Order: sequence, then structure tokens, then C-alpha cells
Amino acid sequence: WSAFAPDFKELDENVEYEERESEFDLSDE
Amino acid sequence: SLPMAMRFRHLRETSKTSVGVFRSDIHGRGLFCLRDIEAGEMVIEYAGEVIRNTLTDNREKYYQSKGIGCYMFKVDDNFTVDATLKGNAARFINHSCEPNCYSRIVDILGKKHIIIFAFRRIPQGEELTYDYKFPIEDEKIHCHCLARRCRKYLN
Amino acid sequence: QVLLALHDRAPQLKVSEDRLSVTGEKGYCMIRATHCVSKGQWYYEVTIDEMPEGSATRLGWAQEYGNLQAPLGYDKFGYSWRSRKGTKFHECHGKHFSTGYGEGDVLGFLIILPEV
Repeated sequence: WSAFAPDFKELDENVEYEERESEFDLSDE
Repeated sequence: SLPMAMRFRHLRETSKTSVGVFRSDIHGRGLFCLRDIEAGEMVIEYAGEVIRNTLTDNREKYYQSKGIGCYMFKVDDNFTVDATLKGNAARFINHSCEPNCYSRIVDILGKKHIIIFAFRRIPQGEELTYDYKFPIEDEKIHCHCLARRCRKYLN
Repeated sequence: QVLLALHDRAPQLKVSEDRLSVTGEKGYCMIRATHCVSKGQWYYEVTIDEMPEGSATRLGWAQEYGNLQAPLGYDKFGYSWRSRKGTKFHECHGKHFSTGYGEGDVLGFLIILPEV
């Protein structure tokens, strides 16, 4: 089923998301 | 009867042969039993990307803007598992107002996991469902679970 | 004495024993001081002891309802100055303010509030 969604990644277990420095920003300078 | 941690250790492998994703009468695709599942059995972990709760609103808006269905499961006051772009087959489990499974947040060696358990004995071929327990909201989402005592709305 | 608050902060932050230093890791979150101000002119300074590569700070002034699990300047309850590029932030919008700051720098924050 994961072949139907090319951007989708199948996981065996949880992965912790690593936030970017700009994660919360709507606009930078 | 085995400790939770031991049961969980085997879950990753066993769930690959015990359940599978197929077309569902409830909605889109669903998760189905490939073999008989016993009552109380650990079925599958709802796995995905673990994110802080402050990120969920923006992610939800982003997915909606792209027309991507949002698959999130809140773990506790701090974290949510987002299975939208990274996840496993558990993301396909549909809601039912009369489910055959239930979810539990289980602490295993200091880390929390969302695990789906069987309420009762589930024969091979039956679709797995659990109660999403969405909070009540004004904007209603219709329920198509086909249960006799369907609550009509997910929220 | 004004110190870093132990109960008005994101719990994952590590506060020093003297409560004058704080260390963070992973995503942005917030800590405030034990005392707030509501009128008059107030000033405080922060020294950046360590800033490993890939790390950053957003420092400034926050109101009570500012989200502790987000960077300062995420919502309307905070105003911040970022180490990277020296950008100022409020309500998630960054604007150019100064050049960036880093390890060893001492930063000063002045607030001018009405007397009444």
C-alpha cells in the first residue's frame, strides 16, 4: 500500500521528529 | 500473560503477518486480520513521527492545504504521533462506534507507545476498528461505521 | 533576587543549581524569570556561555500567556531577538534587526512601559 503514495515512508517503529530552527516561523527576514 | 515489554518486542514482526491493508466498506482502506486474533492480543503499534503538540495545528493546516488526509494520534499532553507521511499500517484502522479493538498508551522502557489491542476474538478476514474518541466539535464529521448503534458523528 | 523560574518553564530545559543559567536541546522552548514587570523601565542582560554549532537562542520579553513549548516570539505574547542572523520575531514573523550574536556575547534587553 505504501507504493501508492510515493512521498510516504513506511516505518517499523516510531521516529522522533527533529525540528528545524525555523520550525515555527511564518516568515524570515 | 507475558510482560508488556516482552509482548511489544515481538509485535513488530508478528503484526506484519497478522494484519494487512485492504479496501474497506467503512471508508477507503482499512486494516484486516490475516489470521484469527485472540481477545486481549496486542495487534499493532500505531507508529509514526513523534512530534511536540505545538506542531500539530500548523501541520494539520499544511496537510489540509495540500489535500492530504491527516493521520494523527495524541499520546499525552506533550507529544503526538503523526503517521501522515511516515507511519505503518495502523494508520488505516477505521473508526467504529462498536469496535473490536481498543487503543492504549503503554510505557515501555521509559518511552510511550500507542498500541492497539483486540477487545474480543477477531476471526480472519474481519476489519479491525477502534473508537477514535474524537472530542465533540461544532463542525461534524459523519460516521460510516455501519454499526447498529452508530453515533452518526465521529465528533 | 530575580532568577530563572523552576515552575514557569518548559520542563525539558536544564536549569543550573544557581538558577542563573539554562541549557536547552532539540526544539525551541521557553523559560521565564521568577519576577515580572508591569510599569516603568527595566533592563536585563544575558551572556551566551556556549552555543554549539546548530544551536540557537531567541531571547527577549514575554507575557504570561506565551506558549512555553514554542520559541519566544511565536505568538502575540512575546518579542524576541534571534542569535542566527540577529532577526527579531513577533507572532512568527521575523524582521531584520541586527547582525547575529553568539558564544561569548552579552545581550541587553530594555523595556519601557507606561508609568501608570
